[in-house]
Amino acid sequence: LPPMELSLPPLVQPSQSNQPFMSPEEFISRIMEAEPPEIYLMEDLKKPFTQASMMMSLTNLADKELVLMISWAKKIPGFVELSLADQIHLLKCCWLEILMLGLMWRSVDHPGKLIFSPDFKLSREEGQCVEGIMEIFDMLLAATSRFRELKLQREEYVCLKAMILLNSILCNDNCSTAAGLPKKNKLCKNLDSVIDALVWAISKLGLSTQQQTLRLGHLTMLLSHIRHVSNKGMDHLSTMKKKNVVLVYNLLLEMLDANTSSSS
Amino acid sequence: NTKLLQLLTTKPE
Repeated sequence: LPPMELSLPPLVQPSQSNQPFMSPEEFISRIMEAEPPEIYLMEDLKKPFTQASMMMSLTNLADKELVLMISWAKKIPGFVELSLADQIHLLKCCWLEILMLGLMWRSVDHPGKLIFSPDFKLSREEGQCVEGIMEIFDMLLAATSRFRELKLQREEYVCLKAMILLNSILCNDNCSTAAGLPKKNKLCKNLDSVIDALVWAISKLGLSTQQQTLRLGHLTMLLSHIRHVSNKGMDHLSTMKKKNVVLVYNLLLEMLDANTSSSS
Repeated sequence: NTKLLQLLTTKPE
């Protein structure tokens, strides 16, 4: 990153609708504190992997991560003020995107590798043993590589994660729902806070106004790629479950069922 | 939604 020679104003001033909500600095501090701890797979990994053993390790880790994700989401400012139905809906839509963004963050300094956990690291080639997973590994590695190119900062990473969570369902200030307008306004305001925080984080990097604009665009454009790879991953996991390659249970089963055609 | 609901509605330790 260029040296911070100039103190340039942020690209966009914090939105007025958020006054007197929380400053972007405070918001980022809160979501940084919400970050889940590092977890370990804690399995005796026998290599070479078989299709079943790799899928089992991946799903075991995912199930552990999901539990921590719920605790993380509850610490995102404004999340628990949403209705329980909205909280459930948001988490069920975005859980795999959140897991994948976390994976990309852990892997950003390890080109060609996916760091699922400190004790579970896979190279691209190790995905050969699972039918259809190499395509997904390639997409994950490509997105990770992009974050590496952009030199993604921790403050930006936590903002993107919060953005994925709150952006899982479309918020619309003008829609009227059965529960009334205030519910949707709350979600919109929370999302505005995340945008303000991300803009603030970018403004600290000493970039020109144009570079700040581009960076905001580059980071948010990656969210659609994350959504795409999450959809692919969801289909893949569903296929593996239907073929009985892997037993999916507990919280992971609930979250997977919400995204498959068999769900009500 | 049993497990998800349980995690959302229990207080953090």
